[in-house]
Formats: sequence, C-alpha cells, structure tokens
Amino acid sequence: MFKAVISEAKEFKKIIDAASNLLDEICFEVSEDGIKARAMDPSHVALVSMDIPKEAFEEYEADVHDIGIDLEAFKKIMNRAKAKDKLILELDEEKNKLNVIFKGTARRKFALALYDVSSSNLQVPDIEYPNEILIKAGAFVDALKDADLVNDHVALKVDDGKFIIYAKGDLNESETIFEEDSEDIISMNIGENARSTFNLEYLKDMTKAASSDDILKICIGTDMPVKIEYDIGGANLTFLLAPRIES
Amino acid sequence: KKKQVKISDFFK
Repeated sequence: MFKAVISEAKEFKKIIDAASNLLDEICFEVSEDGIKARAMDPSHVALVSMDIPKEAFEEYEADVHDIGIDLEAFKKIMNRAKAKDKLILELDEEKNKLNVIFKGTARRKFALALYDVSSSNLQVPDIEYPNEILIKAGAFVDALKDADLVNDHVALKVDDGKFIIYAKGDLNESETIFEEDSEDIISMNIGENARSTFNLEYLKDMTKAASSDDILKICIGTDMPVKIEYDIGGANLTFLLAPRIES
Repeated sequence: KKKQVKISDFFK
C-alpha cells in the first residue's frame, strides 16, 4: 500500500515542477522511509535525484512500490492545486492508478495512469569536490539571466576566493562576481581555483523550482559536473549537470 | 571547441 498526505499541495507542486523541467517520466520508489527517485534526462546530460523523507508528510504509510509516472500529466494535475489545498497521494493497486486528491473546500480526485517505468537503480556518483558554495537562489538565478543575454553556455568559476559566473558570446560578455562577504553568500568552502562550462538552459531548468530566498549548495571543480542541491517542502533535490569539455 | 559530455561518463 501507499498513502501520503501533504499539508500544502503547492509545495509538492514545486517538487514536481523541478523534476518535470528535465524529465519526461519518473519512477517514484516508495518505501516505509519515504519517496525517492533518480533519473537522467533523455539526453543523459543531467541527473535528477529527489528524496522526500516520510517526515515531510503530514501522514505517510507505505510498503515498497515502484510508481512510474508521466510527469507532464502529473504536472498538469498539480497545476490545478489551490493555495490551501491538502494533497493526498494514494496508490490504487487494483486499477493500477495513482489517485491524486486535492482536499480544500471540495474534494477533487484525479486518477493518474501508472507507467511501466522501472526504477533506474541510479546512484548519485560520489564525486569529491574542491569547492562548495552556499548561495541564495535568487542571486544565482539572476547571474544566469545576465549570462543568458550573451550566450547559451556559461562558465562557473572559482578564482582567488571568489565565485564567478561568466559568459562570453561572439561580441559581448557578462560576469557576476560573488565575494565571500556578499549578502547573497551563506558560506564558501574554497579548496582551489576551478572552471567548468555548462549549458545555460539546463542550469535554468535545474534552479527554476527554487524560491529566491532558498539556499543552493553548489559544488564545482574543473571540467567536472556541477552539483546543485536545495530543499523544498521538506524534500531534498539534487541535480548533476555534465560540463562542456574541450574536445 | 568545447563539447557537451554525458553525465553517465562520470559514473564509476
């Protein structure tokens, strides 16, 4: 069985939005401890990992199931959530559906078809990073917007104790520099200078679900995947994005 | 020229 009650449907909507920016489908691995999912985007450039511990739910009861979901359909349903709605997720094993129930002034129920998406058994690779930066999401997203004006890819750099977001187009350049004492920076754990280049669209998708005051943990090295981690609604979201490397 | 690599290249 699987039944979970979430006090704010809107918070769960953010989690689904975050995943659906990059993935078409997902397999929720539910167990008595909570829900987890790991998947690569269709082009295998990015990895999305989510962990929603049972403590994030108002009520939670489950044994082990793989619940395969079409994210586009789930996202459309979650878009129908109202501000004060509770969300109930409930597996109907007989009909092979996930019931998505909004409980507000009325009780509205959707039965979502399950897909045969087997769990990926992917693990987030255990990469050692020389640099770890905690930064307000709004500040980082703004720096990406600046970069977006000049090119479709961006360099994330650590240089002389500063965190730099740099883009260079055919004609124009943009650069945002964060020093350790910036109000936007919570902490910087700098080991060495580093530089990796990334596709901007992916970075924007990965950070879209974060509110501007949310804290992003960004891990970077040289020609290494960037790891971006944040919490929403009691869930942990981790994204890895492969770099562009000199061929 | 830089080329996009796949994330699976980093799975060991």
